[in-house]
This record gives sequence, C-alpha cells and structure tokens, in this order.
Amino acid sequence: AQTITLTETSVRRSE
Amino acid sequence: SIYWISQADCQADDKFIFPVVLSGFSSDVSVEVWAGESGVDCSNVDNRTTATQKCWKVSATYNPSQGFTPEIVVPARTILARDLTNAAASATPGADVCTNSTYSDSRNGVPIVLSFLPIQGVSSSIAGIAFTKVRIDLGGPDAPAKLELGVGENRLSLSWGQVTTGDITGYQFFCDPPPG
Repeated sequence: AQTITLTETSVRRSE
Repeated sequence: SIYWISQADCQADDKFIFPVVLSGFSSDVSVEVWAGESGVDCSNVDNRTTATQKCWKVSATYNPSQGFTPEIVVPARTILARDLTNAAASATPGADVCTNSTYSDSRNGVPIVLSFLPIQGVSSSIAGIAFTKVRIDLGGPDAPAKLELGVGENRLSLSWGQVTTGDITGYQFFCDPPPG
C-alpha cells in the first residue's frame, strides 16, 4: 500500500 | 504551532514546502494535495468532483517513482483562491485573491485542512494524511466605533466600543490636528 510520510518539523515557507 | 496565512503572506506569494517521504507507490499512483475547510473529508472523491465539490486542488500532480522524495509545494494563494470550478485547476492565482476572494475578509483564522492524497485513476483515492495546522487570517480587526472624546482637567478622555471582529492585540489612537 502507498504511504505518505510528512514530518511537520520539515515544513518550510518560501519567505 | 499554527501556520498562519496573513495578508502580507498573500501579497508576498508565500508558499508552503512539504518534504515528504513516499513508499509503496506504483507508477500509476500520483500524489496531490487538496484543501478543504475543517470537517470536510477531501479523501472522499465526491468532495473532489466538480458537481459536488467541496475541496479544491492546491498542488501540482506529482508522479513519484518508488523511493523518490519530493518536495511538495502549496502556494498560499492557491489555498486562498478556493477554486471549486475546476478539479485540475492549474492557473497560479494573482494578488487579487488577497483582497477579492472568499477569505479576503477573514479575521479570526479560518481553519484549513490540507490532505495529501495518493490518487490512482480518474476518480479513486485512498486515505492519505491530513495537515490541520493552516489558518487563514487576511484581515485586520475593524476600527472601533462610537469613539467619544470627553474633556477632563488637563487631559482628554477617550471612550470607544469594544471591537469584536478579529483578534485584538490593542488599540492605538492618533490625534489629527487641523492644519496650522
């Protein structure tokens, strides 16, 4: 099955 | 922590960048990010189908191969545009969405859920993951109404009505003297 893993601490913003 | 989208963020064309790790993807499965207001399940295909659409697409369609680690980009303006008219909306919204859109008057933080969905075929999907920490707050509070100026000894006393249309951090009053 497909899994997507997102680590919140890796979220960035372009500014 | 909450990821706010402010008026300044919109004007600056701010973008969210989500590094994700994908596994188990066959070549016919892609990844898309869809936005919905809190309580709407964007993994339900009915909410992503034009006639009954409640969610809107906010990323490109990514076609990962096994082991690929993409960075998924979600422009703030695409969230704000709330384009329910086209399931594959691809146009990049301009700055007009900052002041002329569903959310341009939002003052109290509209919660938005971003759903990262594995998409297989035209109309199917299986449950992805939800990112629930985006809030939209494009507008400042209203100015206070019923401003009254009373005279005191060696001072002027101000009174005003409480503002309830937004998150208030304080009031500032300025004196505007006549010319000269």
